[in-house]
Amino acid sequence: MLELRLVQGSLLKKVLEAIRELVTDANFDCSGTGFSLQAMDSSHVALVALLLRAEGFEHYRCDRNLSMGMNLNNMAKMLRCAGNDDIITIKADDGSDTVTFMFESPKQDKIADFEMKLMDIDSEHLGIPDSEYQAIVRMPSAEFMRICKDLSSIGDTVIISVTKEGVKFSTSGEIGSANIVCRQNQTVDKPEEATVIEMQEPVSLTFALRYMNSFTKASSLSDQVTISLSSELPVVVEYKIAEMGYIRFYLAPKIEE
Amino acid sequence: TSTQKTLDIFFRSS
Repeated sequence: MLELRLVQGSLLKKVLEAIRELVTDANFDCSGTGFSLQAMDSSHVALVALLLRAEGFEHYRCDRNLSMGMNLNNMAKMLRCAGNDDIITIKADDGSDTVTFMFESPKQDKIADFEMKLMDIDSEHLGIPDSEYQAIVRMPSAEFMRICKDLSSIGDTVIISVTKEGVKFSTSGEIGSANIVCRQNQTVDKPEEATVIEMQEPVSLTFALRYMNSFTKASSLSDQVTISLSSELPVVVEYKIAEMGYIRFYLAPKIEE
Repeated sequence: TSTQKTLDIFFRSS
């Protein structure tokens, strides 16, 4: 028996919108720790890891570890029927081939049940090693989204370089090239507008902008994004989910042969 | 020109 009650149901709606472009089908894993997902895109270039901790739910009951295969587009279709202020409860019985999403309006005057068929998904679980990163950039998520969008109108790839001067995003294409430099900025009154750069050593890596743009769909979950970079390692683009956990995107670099 | 790597070479299957 599984019953997870999330008062801020809009979080789940946003999570789905953030990942459904990248991944079509995925297993949601439920355990005593929380509600989680790890899935790669079909080309094995990008991976999404989601964690919503048990403590973040108003009610969290998970009698035994359960893995539920869901089509994310179908799940998104159902969650779009929940109001932004609705409380969402996820329910499943042991051995059942369906999951139920229950939406309650804040005034409790409307309650809806949506039952969705589960699917068997063979998915490979990757062990992601803990890495020391050469540079960690924390910046406003809206700014990062804007940069990725702007650069993708010029080129297909972005070179992210971190130096003492700041973090530089560069691209080039048929019509020309572009460089955007963001400097460290902690003097702002609002912490959510800060740009903070922790650099052990300079690093420069190349990534496909198509994926970066897809990751920025998570921007509504968090005011800030953290980008962790190391030479010849996948970049980690992390959006914290208030009080609950995170959504992390890993993207393999493009490397000169 | 650069080549797009896949995640399999960085993360081990578990």
